[in-house]
Amino acid sequence: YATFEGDLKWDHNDVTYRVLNYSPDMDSFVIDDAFVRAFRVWSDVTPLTFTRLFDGIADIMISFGKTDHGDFYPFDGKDGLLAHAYPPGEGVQGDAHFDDDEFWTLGKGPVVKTLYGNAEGAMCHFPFRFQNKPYKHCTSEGRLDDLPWCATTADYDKDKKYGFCPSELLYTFGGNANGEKCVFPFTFLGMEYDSCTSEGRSDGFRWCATTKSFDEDKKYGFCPGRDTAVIGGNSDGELCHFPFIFQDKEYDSCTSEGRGDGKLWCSTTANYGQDKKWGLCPDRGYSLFLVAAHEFGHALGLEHSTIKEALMYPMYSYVENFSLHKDDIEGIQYLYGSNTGPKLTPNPPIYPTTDPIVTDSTDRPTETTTPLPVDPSQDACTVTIFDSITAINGELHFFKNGIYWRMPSKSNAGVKGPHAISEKWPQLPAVIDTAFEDTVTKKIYFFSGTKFWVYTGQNVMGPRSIEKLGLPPSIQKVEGALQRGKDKVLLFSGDSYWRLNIKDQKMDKGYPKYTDVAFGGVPYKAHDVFQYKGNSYFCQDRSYWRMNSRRQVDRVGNVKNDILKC
Amino acid sequence: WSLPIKSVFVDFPGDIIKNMTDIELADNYLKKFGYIDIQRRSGLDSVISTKALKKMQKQLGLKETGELDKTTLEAMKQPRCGVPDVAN
Repeated sequence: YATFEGDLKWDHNDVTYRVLNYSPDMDSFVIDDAFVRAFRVWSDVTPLTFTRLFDGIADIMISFGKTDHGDFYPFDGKDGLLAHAYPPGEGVQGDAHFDDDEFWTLGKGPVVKTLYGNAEGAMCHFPFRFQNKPYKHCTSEGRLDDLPWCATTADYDKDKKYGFCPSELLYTFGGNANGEKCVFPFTFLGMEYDSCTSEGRSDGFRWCATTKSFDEDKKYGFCPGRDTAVIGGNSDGELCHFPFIFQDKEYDSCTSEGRGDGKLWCSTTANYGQDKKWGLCPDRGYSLFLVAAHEFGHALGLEHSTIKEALMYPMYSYVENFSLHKDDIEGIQYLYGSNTGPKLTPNPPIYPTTDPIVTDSTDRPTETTTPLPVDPSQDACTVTIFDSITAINGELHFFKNGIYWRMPSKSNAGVKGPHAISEKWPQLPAVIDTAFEDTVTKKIYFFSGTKFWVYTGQNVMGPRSIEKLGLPPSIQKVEGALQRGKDKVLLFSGDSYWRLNIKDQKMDKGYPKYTDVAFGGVPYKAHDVFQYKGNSYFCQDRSYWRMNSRRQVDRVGNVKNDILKC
Repeated sequence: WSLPIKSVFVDFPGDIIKNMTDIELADNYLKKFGYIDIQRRSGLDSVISTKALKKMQKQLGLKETGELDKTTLEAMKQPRCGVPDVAN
């Protein structure tokens, strides 16, 4: 291994990162996850921790760009250079840039996360069978509206599980249109466009207007990549046109004819000779996880290794079951030392007491409530509105007046319960307004009225007044919680929300904010807000609004029918 | 009798990777990844330095021939990280 001259390294172990933009090749959720896993490669063997910031300047700023992308090291189109990163330091130092002329995948071909349909956002399964024909990519066969779709199991005919593939006909990302779909044709600088375009942009990213006229409304978004779209050439993001004519011969699939490098390409119009519009065909792509893990190695202070099997070797190769090479471990531990103990203790002994009952701040002894008998026949499906819903240890918990049900993450396992709240958490009152589990310390925060409790395993702290957290005395109850990053949580009450720094147990400045300003499209007074499998849920009455990581409401449903499967 | 198929190579418009000669490709690679110190280098060398090639071959775990052989050229065409191998 090698380190940068002068052993450049971060002078703090709690390194921050921020994702500035996304590639259209994969869903933002999949990209975020690849980065989290790439950072974990390094945090597993060092005392380093990585926290994601959503605004401001982070140590490691991550972005996707093409060719000249703002530094003095332009990328070179598809293949060749994949990414680069700078050693630790101020400004551009520490930043990681990924070439968006590459086809970013998880290393084994297109990664397509579905929307809508009936597969709960599962990934497409390629190949899949539909009407006895195999499909290796999304198709609009069988549909009149031209929307691309895929099956999420190997056989649609048998399983009937499907979802829609990313398409500008469904949504856009980034921009200023809140994820609205494209409107075709749209007008831009007096010209009419029937498809997404990179006209007017120097970064090459494809966009569209989300109203009839960009000139008038100035509303736009970026177009998600389709799995069948070409990469690079002069038609980046457009679809292959099959059949196409090239040198008087008709082609029904991608070809390497005419190229000396053997790469597969296609024409994006019917006749290459006439229009000269072309692009390279999607391949297995490059694993964003592997490339990011390598680049983050640079961002932490490692130079290239001479060992072929090491992650820090300069050339890309795909590895199925990745594990960090000894050389990489020695290199990073030379800079930061080894991981001396578990960072994520499931039940850290923060409250050293043999008595599970501790007192609140006023030194009043808290009372242990006697577990109430639970009628085992009580059915969650008979509850109209739950007091609160939250995910604890990956399982959804449904609280209602002293009892709760839990739903294992494999939702087909059914709902378990009822259980008495007092059996598991003896200090809690019957009505829980909201609860959340701190994903780092695994402490569980419960709110009821103007009080809150913190459970660490069997140890409890509380009740304490919510004013201690910095909430104003006018707040009568906390109705929802969404964790943000490692040590922030948004607390909702009425039409506003506050941001709590869990570590410092203090509210951040600049709050409260109005919920409907930051979370467009959800009820402005949700009576329950919780997080589950990367999505945020806002409940009102019997319905829920599901918001994805792009802050788009992608589903509105009924709690009992859709979540509990009553 | 079938005639041998003759491939016609086309210059695709907008193709960033230009058809470079092997020497140009190698020169470009060695400069870009720090094997040739471009600040100290005087004039245009048409011959790739054996020293730079050996350095590159050593770094990438190839046989240190000091020559622009097929293996070295293939390695230069592989996808990789853009950070220089040698600090410059």
